[in-house]
Amino acid sequence: YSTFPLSPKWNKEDVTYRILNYTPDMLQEDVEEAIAKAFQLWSSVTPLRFIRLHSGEADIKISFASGFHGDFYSFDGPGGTLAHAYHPGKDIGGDAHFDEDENWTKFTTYSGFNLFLVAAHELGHSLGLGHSNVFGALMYPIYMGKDTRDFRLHQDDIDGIQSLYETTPTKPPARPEDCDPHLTFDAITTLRGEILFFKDSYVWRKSPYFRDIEHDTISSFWPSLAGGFDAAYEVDKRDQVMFFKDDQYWAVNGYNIQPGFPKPIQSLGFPRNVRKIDAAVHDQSTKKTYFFVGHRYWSFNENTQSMERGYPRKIAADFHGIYHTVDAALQKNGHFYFFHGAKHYEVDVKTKKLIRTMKSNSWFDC
Amino acid sequence: LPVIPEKEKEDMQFAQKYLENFYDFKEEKSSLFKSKDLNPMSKKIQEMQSFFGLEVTGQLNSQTLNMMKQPRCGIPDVRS
Repeated sequence: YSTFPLSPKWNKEDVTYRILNYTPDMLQEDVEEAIAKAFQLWSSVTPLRFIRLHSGEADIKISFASGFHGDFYSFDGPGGTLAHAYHPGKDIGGDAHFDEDENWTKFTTYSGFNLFLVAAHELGHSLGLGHSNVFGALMYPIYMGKDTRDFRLHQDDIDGIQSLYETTPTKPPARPEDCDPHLTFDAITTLRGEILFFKDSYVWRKSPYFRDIEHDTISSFWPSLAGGFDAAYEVDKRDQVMFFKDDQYWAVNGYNIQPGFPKPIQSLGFPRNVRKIDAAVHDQSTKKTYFFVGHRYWSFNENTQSMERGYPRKIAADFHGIYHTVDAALQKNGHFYFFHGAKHYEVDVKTKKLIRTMKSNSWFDC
Repeated sequence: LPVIPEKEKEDMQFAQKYLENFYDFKEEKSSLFKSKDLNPMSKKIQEMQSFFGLEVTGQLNSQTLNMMKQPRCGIPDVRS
């Protein structure tokens, strides 16, 4: 294997990609599947996670073009050069270009080039690998049509990529015990009658359909979402759950992340100086969502999809007895529950008055 | 002098372009003094043959030309 001069690589584990356009040779969903499978090959042997963006600037931009297409390396019509990609870096760095004059296919045939195979090779460049002179390696420069069912990376490719990216992913923090007296949460939401409690990459699932608390990882429900949510809330009418992390948010419907996400939180009406939110809760009766940031909160009207005037307001001014910041929030059975540290506060939805204070782990019958 | 057949000329041009694209080959102006070394194109052909595990001859033989004509990735195999 080889790497580029000075061995450029992505200095982060979450790498974004965006498909800028599609080839007419294949169905769009087949292109998306080929690209996702190509990324999966590399993520399976590195700590990297690939997150697809539908808008905005992505680290790796994927496009199809013919002839001259705005860089120094024009394509050459059918055959010859099939594609090229740039090593990790800003702007064009990491981008992968595919020659539209080729016939792209989903399968390996004599009449076309398997997009998955070519994309997997090009994405190797996007991650920092150069060409390998090992015949049979994915990074060998010549296209070799082969059966892609149960396709695996050659050991040379694995050695190459692992020379750039640590093989042992940064060890996630262990899941705290249910009855840990210091248990805190990153975010909490309802989901179709259940309650999901999030902490790092873990989720506790409390369901009316089973007695015990179920323990899962966030990636087991939503593989492309990294853990460490800041906030989450459900809009039951739309069967939609919103997840917030840093300055982005995602809308999910069941297991599916909705197209067009993530979006910047500023698109909800937050000013630019708000970089992340602490907690969010949706009031099903008023169709308002409260977002908590520091000691203030915003009110978002889900019907008009706009921030209400007169906000942000001080949390303590409206929610009597809540003098802390809010780590996570939940609405259930006519009450709001505001979590702060290892405690949570039960608040009446209508009067906004504090009813009682409890330990956070009381939700797990501790 | 014998004339280079048209096909051979085309192949040489194709190979030169290939080596420029993928093996950092730069055509040098001919020197007044004759170099003892192999001509630069032969050296690059050797490099290419070595990379692909072909017999290293420095000659543009059919095996080498055939390899050059395979569909491939547009990123160079060798950089300066």
